[in-house]
Amino acid sequence: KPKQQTISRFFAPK
Amino acid sequence: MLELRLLQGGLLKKVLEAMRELVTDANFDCSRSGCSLQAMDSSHVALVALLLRSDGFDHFRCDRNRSMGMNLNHVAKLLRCAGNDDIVTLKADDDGDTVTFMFESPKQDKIADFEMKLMDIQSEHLGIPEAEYQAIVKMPSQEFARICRDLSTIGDTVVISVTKEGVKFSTKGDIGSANIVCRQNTTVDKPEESTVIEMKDPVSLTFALRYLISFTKATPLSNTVTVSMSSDLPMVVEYKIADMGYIRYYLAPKIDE
Repeated sequence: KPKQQTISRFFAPK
Repeated sequence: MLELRLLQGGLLKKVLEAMRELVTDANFDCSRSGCSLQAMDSSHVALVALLLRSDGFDHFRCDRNRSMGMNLNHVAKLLRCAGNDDIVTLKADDDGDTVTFMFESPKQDKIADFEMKLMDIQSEHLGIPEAEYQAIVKMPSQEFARICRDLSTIGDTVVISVTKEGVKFSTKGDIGSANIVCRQNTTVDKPEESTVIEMKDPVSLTFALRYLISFTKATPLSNTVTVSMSSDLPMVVEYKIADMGYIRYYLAPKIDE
């Protein structure tokens, strides 16, 4: 079953 | 001193309705160039980015950069006290901890002001890198909303695939499965009714439908929506806000492990 990713996996804090 | 005046107060109502389901508390960041907001939903799966450029306002004064924390449900409730045709003005002092919303009727025979306390919200800004997306689909926003709603009657996850043939939305659930295919269609009279697919490479990604349904609360803001996708990147669902900016939603995909 595909696992939900979170935004922080893709975008880092500025 | 901060003073923002918008003749179309109804626009601000739509903007708040488009965000309040996804995000509870957020900072409105105001500078000379305009007003922006970046916030994630509580599970950090989706991110909303709003931009309202200063030149889109009828009057825009921002002497000092301000970050004003607000509860979006409170703002939405407050804006419901304004008529759709009312002129809405936001005012805040540089050092104050309140913001005032002033509503003027179009004939200027009724003027109301509501003062709201600002909140201290700790949030960090994420850097969103510029990306070349493998596929960009522009379609009528009502059609997109309809597809998301219809598929949610069957499943809670949607696979969105873009190929040369078109864009396919698929779902599966306990009672069965569904597929909706939209083909490129640029022959219609009105450009806002067309579906345009720009594809560099075929792409197929899986998303939770409930977030997409939240995004479609922005449908009243624009006749069209743009969906951008690349493998291993959050999808971007963008609604333009006429002459002012945009509301963009980023949604992290579900990935097979």
